[in-house]
Amino acid sequence: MNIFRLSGDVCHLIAIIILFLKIWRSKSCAGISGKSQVLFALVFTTRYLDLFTSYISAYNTVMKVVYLLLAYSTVGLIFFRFRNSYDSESDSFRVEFLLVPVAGLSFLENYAFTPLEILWTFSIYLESVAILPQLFMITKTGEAESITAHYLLFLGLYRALYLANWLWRFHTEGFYDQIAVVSGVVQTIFYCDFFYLYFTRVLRGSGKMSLP
Amino acid sequence: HALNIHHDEL
Repeated sequence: MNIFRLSGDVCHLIAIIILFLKIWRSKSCAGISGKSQVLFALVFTTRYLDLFTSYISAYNTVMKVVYLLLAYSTVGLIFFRFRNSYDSESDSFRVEFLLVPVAGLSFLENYAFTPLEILWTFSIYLESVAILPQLFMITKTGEAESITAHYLLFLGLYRALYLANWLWRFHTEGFYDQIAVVSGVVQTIFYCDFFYLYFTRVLRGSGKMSLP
Repeated sequence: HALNIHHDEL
C-alpha cells in the first residue's frame, strides 16, 4: 500500500458516493447512463469473486464489499426506485459492442486459464471501457450537470492515481501487472478529453458542462 | 505470474 494507491481508492469511493447521493437527493437519475452503472456492477462482481477464495486484508475485504453494495444500490435506484427519471432514449450505447470483444479478449489474454482468472481479466478489460456509455450519453445530449462532471472527475483521478501507484510499485518492488497496467492506461486515455472539458468549462462556467 | 495469482489491488 502506498499513498497513490490509497488516495486512488478513496477517489474511487468518493466518485461512487457522489453519484449515489446525487440520485438519492434529487430523486432523479437524469443524465446518468444506467448502462455504465450496470457495467460497473458487473466489473465489481466478476473481479471480487476472490472474496470467497482468498483473504488479503481487512481493508481489502471492506472496500470490496462497500464498492459492491454501492454499485448495486445505484443500479437499484436507476432501474427501480427512480426509473421514471431514467432517460433510456439517450442511453442508447450498444453494450454488446463492448461485452463481446472484452469477453473474447479475456479468454485469449490472461494470466491463467481458470474460471476465476478469466473473470478477473474480463473485469479489468471491462472496467477500461465501462464509462463509454456515459461519455456517449453526454455527447448525445450535449451537456452534463456539474455534479455528474464531479463524479467523472473523481473517477478519472482514481485512474490517474492508480497509474502513479503502478509506477511507484515498479520502482520500489519491481511489481508490474501487465494486464492491469495496459488496460489502466487505455482507460485513463478515455478521461483525458473529459478532463480538458471539465477544467475549461465546469470550473469557469455556469455549473453545466456543455460540449462544443 | 504463474501460479497463486494474488490480486491485492481493487
